[in-house]
Amino acid sequence: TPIQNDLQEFYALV
Amino acid sequence: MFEASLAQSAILKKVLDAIKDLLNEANFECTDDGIKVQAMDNSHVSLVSLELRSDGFEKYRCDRNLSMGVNLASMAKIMRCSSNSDKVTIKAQDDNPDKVSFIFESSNQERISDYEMKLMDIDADQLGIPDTEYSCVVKMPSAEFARICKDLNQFGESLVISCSKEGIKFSTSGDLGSANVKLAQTTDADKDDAVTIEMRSPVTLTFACRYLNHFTKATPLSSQVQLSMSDEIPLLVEYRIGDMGCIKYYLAPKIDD
Repeated sequence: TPIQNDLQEFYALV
Repeated sequence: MFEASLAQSAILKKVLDAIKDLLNEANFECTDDGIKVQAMDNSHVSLVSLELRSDGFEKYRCDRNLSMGVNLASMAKIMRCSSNSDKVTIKAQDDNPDKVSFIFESSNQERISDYEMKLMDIDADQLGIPDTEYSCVVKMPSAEFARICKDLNQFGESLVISCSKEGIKFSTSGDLGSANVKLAQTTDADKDDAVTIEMRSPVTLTFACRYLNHFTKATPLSSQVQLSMSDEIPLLVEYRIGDMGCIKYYLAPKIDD
């Protein structure tokens, strides 16, 4: 089963 | 002093309907350029980025940049008190307001109502989203996208989107069985029912169907939706709001363990 990623794994906090 | 008027409240109602199920609250950042909202859903899986440019408003005045923390359910309750054809004015008196007013005027000026809403302090994370050249950019009718998401949501939690030169394919499977919908690129790109694909390289990505269904709440805003995809990065789903702005949804992909 594919695992759901968190958006913060792709885009950094500003 | 902040004041922004739209000739018809319908557009603001549609915008709110497009975000209120994903977000409980959000900061409305108001500047001379317009109003922007960027907020993640509670689970940090999706992000909403809304832009309403000042030149799209009938009247717009923003003396100082201000941030309004809005409970979206409260704002939706207030917007439901307007008729679609009412002129709506959003007004905040202070530079650091703790409340905002919504004034609705009927088209014949015979009914004027105003509602004051308390604002909140929202300490929200902001993400820096770089400009990205996506491998595939698909434009398709927004109603078709909504239909596919709704139909396939019955079969499984995950939706696989595959895009190639031939077209775009949506697939899912679950206890009940499996489902596939393929759309071919159409020949006439100018029509509202056109499907167009700009492709650098083919892409296959898996997403949670539930969030895609939330995004389709923006369908009444635009006849077309744009899907931008690259391998292993979030999907961008974009709806234009007339000539005044757009609503973008970002959705983190599911990746094999």
